[in-house]
Amino acid sequence: LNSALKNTKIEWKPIPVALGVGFLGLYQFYRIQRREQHTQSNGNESGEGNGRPEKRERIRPSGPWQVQIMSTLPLKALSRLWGRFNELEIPYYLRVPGFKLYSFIFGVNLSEVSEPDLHVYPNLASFFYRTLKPGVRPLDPNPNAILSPADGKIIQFGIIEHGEVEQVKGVTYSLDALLGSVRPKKPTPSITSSESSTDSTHAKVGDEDIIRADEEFAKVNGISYTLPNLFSGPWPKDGQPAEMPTDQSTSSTASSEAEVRADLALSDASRPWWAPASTKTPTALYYCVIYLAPGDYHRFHSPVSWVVESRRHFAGELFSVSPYLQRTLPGLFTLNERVVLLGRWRWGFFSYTPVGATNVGSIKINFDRELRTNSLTTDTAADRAAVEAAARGEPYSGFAEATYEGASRLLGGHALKRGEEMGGFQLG
Amino acid sequence: STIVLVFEAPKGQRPSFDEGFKGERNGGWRWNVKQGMKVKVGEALGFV
Repeated sequence: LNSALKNTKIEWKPIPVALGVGFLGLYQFYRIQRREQHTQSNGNESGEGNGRPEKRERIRPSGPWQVQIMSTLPLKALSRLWGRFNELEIPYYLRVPGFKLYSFIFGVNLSEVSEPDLHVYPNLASFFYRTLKPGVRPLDPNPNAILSPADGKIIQFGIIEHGEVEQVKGVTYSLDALLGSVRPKKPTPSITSSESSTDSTHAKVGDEDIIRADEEFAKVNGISYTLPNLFSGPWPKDGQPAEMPTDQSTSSTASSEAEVRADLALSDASRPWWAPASTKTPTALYYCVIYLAPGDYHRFHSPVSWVVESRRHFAGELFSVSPYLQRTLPGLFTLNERVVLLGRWRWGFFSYTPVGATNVGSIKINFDRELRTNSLTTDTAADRAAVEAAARGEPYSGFAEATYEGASRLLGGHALKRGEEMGGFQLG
Repeated sequence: STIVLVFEAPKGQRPSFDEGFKGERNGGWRWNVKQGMKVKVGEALGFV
């Protein structure tokens, strides 16, 4: 090999111009064909054409060149690889210096970590999903407060008008895109997609259970609740909601508000007995986006006492959700893989959406053992669902849905207390 | 990673980044946070 490399004579020749022209012609031909195929597959999805798409359309977001480059990368595969890498066991004597270095770089407060001996964590994945010492995160005593579900930074918050959520100033995305179609859809015990239903360990409460307002009830998952406790506030007397001052200035927007509420299937007639306060109180939809940095505690908790009725799993992409990308990539939260938990609280509709990112693609929900995020199986199932929907001439809803009705027939979902741990984000 | 909360609450003072914590007391929803603020589990984001 050595002699071949040394003794072989290299001769440089100019490439004929015709070859270059031929190459450009072929490339142009290839581009035109690709464009035609793309148009045809779009036509198929809307019920036109005869061919069938083989899988979901890959997300091609608009944005600056950084976003364009990122959209060409196999982000989900990279995320899975990153997860596997972080599950590799770290040598015993490197664990403490390694985790201390990580804590120094990302600002982890090691005095809050429940396990003082860092040797216990075999790898970065387990350290990342650490628990905290009891009592280091006291809950706000105000029973009418919505608590922060996680350690993080407030990226955006506000009121939702005309069904649109503002990502950054002037850039909005629709609530439909974030949460899925919100048309009335009474949860059914069966699953509407290929994913199977909820945790089978939930206790069921029979129809014969009769409760009084001050009585303990619904031993869901071994935990007893009282109604005031469950809804974190005084229970209205005789089932009547407390009268709230009416804001006269809001009357002009009453029609649009009514539309949003109708969209959310929250018309007064459909309201269950356990959310009575919203029936007479003018309400609005609010949103809050909390960003968890790499050094933050990555388990999340329930912000209020509420009942989760269903979850929707969107097997999207896994773009980074760093504040920079949130500013530059419009509709980022509607592109990424996410788990939308839908339910009700004291004042009506409540939804909780953990959104995955490249480094933390795995979202875990403690009371939903069937849920698998950032998984090849789920992606394949989503591809199959998209193809089947296209074959039926229907648009693909984009999510797989499961209901928690089996958790408690009395409540119609899984009950969560304020501050209760709900799940977390795991590496990869 | 990110968490997005969307919830219904009694209509209150519209949040203003300039006003910060100074929401009107009209019995509705009031924010207790500012943009860019760091929060920890259990702290109040706002209240009714």
